[in-house]
Amino acid sequence: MPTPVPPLSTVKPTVSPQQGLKYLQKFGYLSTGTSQAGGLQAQGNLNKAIRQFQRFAHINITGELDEATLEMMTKERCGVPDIVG
Amino acid sequence: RRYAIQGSRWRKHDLTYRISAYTQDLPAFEVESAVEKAFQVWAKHTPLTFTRIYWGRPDLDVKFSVGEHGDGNPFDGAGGELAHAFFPQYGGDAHFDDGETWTVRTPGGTDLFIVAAHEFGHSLGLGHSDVRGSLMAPFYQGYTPAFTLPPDDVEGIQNLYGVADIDRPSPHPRPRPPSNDVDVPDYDARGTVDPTTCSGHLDAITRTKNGSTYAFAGEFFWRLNDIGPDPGYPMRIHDIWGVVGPIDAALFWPSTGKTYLIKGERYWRFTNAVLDEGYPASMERFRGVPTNVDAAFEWGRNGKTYFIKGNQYWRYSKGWGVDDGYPQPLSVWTGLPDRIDAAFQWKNGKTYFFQGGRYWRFDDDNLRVAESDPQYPRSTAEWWLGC
Repeated sequence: MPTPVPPLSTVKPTVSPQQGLKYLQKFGYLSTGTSQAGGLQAQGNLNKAIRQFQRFAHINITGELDEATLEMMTKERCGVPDIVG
Repeated sequence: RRYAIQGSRWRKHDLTYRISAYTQDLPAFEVESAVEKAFQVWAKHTPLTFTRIYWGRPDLDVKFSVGEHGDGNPFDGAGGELAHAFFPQYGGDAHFDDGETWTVRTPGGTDLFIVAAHEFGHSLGLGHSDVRGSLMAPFYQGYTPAFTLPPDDVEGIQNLYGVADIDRPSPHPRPRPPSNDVDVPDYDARGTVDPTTCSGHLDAITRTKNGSTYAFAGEFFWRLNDIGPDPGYPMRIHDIWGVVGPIDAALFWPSTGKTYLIKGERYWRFTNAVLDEGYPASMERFRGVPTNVDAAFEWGRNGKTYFIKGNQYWRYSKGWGVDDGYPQPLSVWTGLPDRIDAAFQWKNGKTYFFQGGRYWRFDDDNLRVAESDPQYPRSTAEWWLGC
């Protein structure tokens, strides 16, 4: 028997954390050169970038790639980076 | 929280734009109308004017594309990224993802007007704003009836270009002085240049010896293929044919390969689009044919030439003149309306009549308007002009 699938309305579209990182780079929150190797400073930059995005998106500012943030990254939008110049 | 200035802006106020590629989701005139309104959102609050051109290099190019489309920023199909635009220092062009379903005046689909207004903000030098509800906020806002530009965006654009001229006569583009840009021909004194391709109204339609089909309306003409106008059209009649539009009628005689453009008391004779020596000439040479005709065509059934004016028609024999017993009432051609704008015999040998944006095909065997599904009359814009 096909496994039951939850009704569409309860499945929120979301992106993976990896995709979330690429999103932050594409729209100018993180410089594309950001290494994922880690390190305190890189982590700090990431947190700052996430907070900046959350502010643009008018969602809770947590500095984490939480569910609301990943869901927001699936919204229809303009392709121009948010942080320019 | 406020608007963002990217850092470059246009050094002039009068900008031109061109729609170089359309979406198939909407009739062309809906795209043109939405794009014009989107530009007016910014024109209303600044000294900026936006004039649409039909050929040559515009300041702002507007086009619909899918996937990779030549600027290194491939579109992603339905959802996600809807469109993008380039800041003035990078050219200002605006691209729209044709993977979306573009709509106007309806909540369903992706509203072209609101997305275009947003992208044109980038074309003028604005970045994304983090003010909630701003037009320049990065996320799609959906169809917004009775849209007015929010204060944050007004502040942003006026920061770049100043405020509008308070004595601006109307929101329409002001007539432009003749441009010294060789690519852009002068506009007529009225400054209105707008061949609404999809109005479907035609003044004349004909063929040429090399098999091309041309439709004429107002000052412009189109070369038509089996789907609609060829790229690069409409063009100005005068620029190619040397005749100032609108014209009254056009006629093609397959037996001689000659094409005639008729206007008032004169006619011009062409071989393809090349004017023959000695023309224009007086309509008197078509003995018995009135001036200022509405339409002219050679009927496939008997090879005779017919001229239509008002609700009457004349039959003309080459080298002789109008036959005895003419004019006759147009009602002889059963099923046609009582006025005709244009008529011609297409390459399939059938005869088509055009009037008020609609067209009829004539059934030569039963001597009446053809029956078929869908019925005649049909929309000229839809079936001949690719709208």
